[in-house]
Amino acid sequence: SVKKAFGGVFDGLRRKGLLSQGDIDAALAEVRVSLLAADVDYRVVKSFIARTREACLDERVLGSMTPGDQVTKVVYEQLVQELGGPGSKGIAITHIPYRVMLVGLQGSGKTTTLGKLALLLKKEGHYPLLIPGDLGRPAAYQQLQKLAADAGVEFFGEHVDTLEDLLRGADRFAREKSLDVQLLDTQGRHEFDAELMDQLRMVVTMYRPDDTLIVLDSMMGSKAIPLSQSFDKVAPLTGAIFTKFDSPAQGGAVLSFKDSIGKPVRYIGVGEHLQDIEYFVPERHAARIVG
Amino acid sequence: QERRSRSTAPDLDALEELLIDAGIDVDTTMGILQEVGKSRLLGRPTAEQIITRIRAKLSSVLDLDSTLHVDGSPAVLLVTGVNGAGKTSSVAKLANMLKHQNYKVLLVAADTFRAGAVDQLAILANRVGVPVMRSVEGQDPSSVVFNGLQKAVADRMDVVIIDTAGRLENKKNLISELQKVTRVIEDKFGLPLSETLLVIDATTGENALMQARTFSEAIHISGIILTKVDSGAKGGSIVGIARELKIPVKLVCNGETLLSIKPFDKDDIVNMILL
Ligand SMILES: Nc1nc2c(ncn2[C@@H]2O[C@H](COP(=O)(O)OP(=O)(O)OP(=O)(O)O)[C@@H](O)[C@H]2O)c(=O)[nH]1
Ligand SMILES: Nc1nc2c(ncn2[C@@H]2O[C@H](COP(=O)(O)OP(=O)(O)OP(=O)(O)O)[C@@H](O)[C@H]2O)c(=O)[nH]1
Ligand SMILES: [Mg+2]
Ligand SMILES: [Mg+2]
Repeated sequence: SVKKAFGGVFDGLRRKGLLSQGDIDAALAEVRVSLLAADVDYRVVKSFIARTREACLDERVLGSMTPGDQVTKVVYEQLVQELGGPGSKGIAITHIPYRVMLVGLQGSGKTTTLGKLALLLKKEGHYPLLIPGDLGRPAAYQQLQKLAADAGVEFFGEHVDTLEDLLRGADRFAREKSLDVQLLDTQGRHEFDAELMDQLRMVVTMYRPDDTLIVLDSMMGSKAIPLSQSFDKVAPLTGAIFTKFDSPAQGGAVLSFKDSIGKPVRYIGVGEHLQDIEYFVPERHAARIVG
Repeated sequence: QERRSRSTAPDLDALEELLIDAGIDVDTTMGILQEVGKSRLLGRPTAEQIITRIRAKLSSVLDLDSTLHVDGSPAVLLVTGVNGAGKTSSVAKLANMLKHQNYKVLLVAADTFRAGAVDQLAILANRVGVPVMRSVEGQDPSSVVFNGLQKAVADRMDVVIIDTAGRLENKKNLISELQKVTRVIEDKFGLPLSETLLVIDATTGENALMQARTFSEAIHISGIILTKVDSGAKGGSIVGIARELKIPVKLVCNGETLLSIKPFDKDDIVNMILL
């Protein structure tokens, strides 16, 4: 795993005492290999290694009494920057009503994650409304309805014929019940589902989301980035949620996302239960990687 | 002189990228390129020749028996795999396929955990026109399966297809639950498993091989259902799985309608990978 490879590199450096430029280059070569093996995008790795190398050749590293520790610290800081800078970037309800929409590939975990977000927002003192915007999948409505019941949040259950009616009805319902945040579930789709991509474009126009988060399966590998770029063209993304982070998959796309899409990873799904969602904290993830 | 070398020199980096981009895991890709490169002893191969050798290598790795076994009275087919891979949809598609081959099919909704899972399968069963054994939330999947088999025998069904809950391969309790289900079928009820199918999502990266390793270490996996090949992913993970574990792909799913399923075709898949 990325963590194991990195750990080996820094332990070796710390044992060395004074470091030469060659030692640093060798260490960064190993870091490069482990990032690539973890499916981090090739171009992202290239620029990351270049910036890190430059930061390592600074006097505070080379002149330090414990240069190995300094290199570890530099890599850690660079990783945090790569991930969007310190601090988590959760949903901030800056005005009411606040509209959130989840999009993504079939089976990535959108519906489950929407339920998790609802519970999280409720615990933070908000009044979310879950909207069953997937009119295609069998029992998508029942699935979200059950999650709403389990989370103890409102569900827009009125049966409608079109997405347009659904969005208008949900908005009216939210205002009547003074619910401050609307959470819209959408059907899974991929970039070659032309009709579904057109539909998504239309939903964005009608719903005018304040946050559009792409839900990505952590076990997807590097394909997550080109997929996100396709979605971004149709539904401008404000961030990502990586699900199934509890799987042993490397999830290297987490490191490439901010660099490639320009928006941060905001949450991670860490299990099948409603409470299994965490804010994505760059410092925590970087620390996990450098060991 | 320069024009000649441009058309004849095989670009190994480009070939490596092609195979990895098709989803073939790094170790298997390296292994294939090494083995193909070794036969360079027979002369300096052109790019076309290398591709031909890769095609032959892939074809031989994937040359496993992909016959779907529907044997038993009733034949019992168990479908498993990680969360969101496409198990429930595949169960419905397979039921539709077998119904049109005049089998009397019973579906068993053994996902007793996830919200809407039983409803989802029930709606699909209704669309296909086959009966479904429902379950209640939190019910032990083994008891659902046992009841399903009893019903199948009583109603003289030809085939029972069991849909199970998604489970990540590193969840030991869920893997034990799966082992218990197979024991209930084969030992407690006494019916042999005709197929135990692992559903693999074509969009999954290197982790697919680990999924196959872990599941096949826990229970016998007789075949793979490869899903979502219509999404642009080529499903190359099945090459490493075939090479290391000798598990054949039996069915390939390429869409969300009941008809988007077909038997594994080795040449189709090799063409898809090399395109
Ligand atoms: N272990 C684990 N399972 C998850 C996580 N998030 C979602 N799942 C599971 O993944 C499967 C798919 O989740 P869904 O919410 O139905 O996915 P979806 O994106 O809505 O699927 P479609 O609507 O069909 O596109 C379910 O079995 C979920 O329980 C997670 O973080 N960890
Ligand atoms: N495009 C495409 N979508 C598919 C295919 N197979 C399944 N899907 C979609 O993937 C999503 C998940 O499918 P399910 O059958 O619910 O997956 P599952 O493995 O049963 O999920 P869990 O029970 O939650 O673990 C659904 O939206 C399906 O329609 C396929 O071959 N192509
Ligand atoms: Mg859904
Ligand atoms: Mg299912």
